[in-house]
Amino acid sequence: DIERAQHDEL
Amino acid sequence: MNVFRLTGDLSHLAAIIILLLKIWKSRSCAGISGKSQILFAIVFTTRYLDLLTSFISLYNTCMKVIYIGCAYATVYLIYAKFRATYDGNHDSFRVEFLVVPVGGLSVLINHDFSPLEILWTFSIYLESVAILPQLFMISKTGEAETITTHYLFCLGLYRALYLFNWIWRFYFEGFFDMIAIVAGVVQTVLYCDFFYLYVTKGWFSRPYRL
Repeated sequence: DIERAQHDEL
Repeated sequence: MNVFRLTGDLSHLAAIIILLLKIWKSRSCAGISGKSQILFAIVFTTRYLDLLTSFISLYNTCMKVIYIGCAYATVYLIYAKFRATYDGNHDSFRVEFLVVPVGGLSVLINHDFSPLEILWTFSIYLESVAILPQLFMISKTGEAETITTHYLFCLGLYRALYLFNWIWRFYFEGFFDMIAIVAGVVQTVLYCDFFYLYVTKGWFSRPYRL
């Protein structure tokens, strides 16, 4: 799995 | 951050505040689906657990705290303080028909099989259908107070603006999150019927009919 960028959206 | 995301967040915040103030000022939650508000509280709780694990920005943290606080305050007003005005007979949507499939789907289709990511995915899927009890309730009562329609308009507009935000981010940042986009499209489509009636405004004079 690609490393999930942290979710920066609300 | 881009203009679509900022106006989307402000529209979402406006919707949350409009509803909370309406219930507080009128001391009544008539015509409001408590079930939808519980679903929104669950959406924010499962999505914003990362408040405990990562810091993105002051804006991000403040908005998350405000959303969660207002969501629970709204649920409290509906089910505790003004429970006498809660119209349980018309708020009869079977939310288990939403939560169970959404829960199953979030375990099957996600970006990463980790607890936080599955909860985030669950929150994204749940948010796309969380308004259904409210729309169902309005269709059953056959009418909606004007302020409630403004609440729904802002709420529907927020995710529509997010769609433009995702187009912007794909074009300028090469970023896209298919799960959020698909759920966001579903969520916005569910409002289309309401948007049509709201914009034509003709229905203000007579009760809103789905």
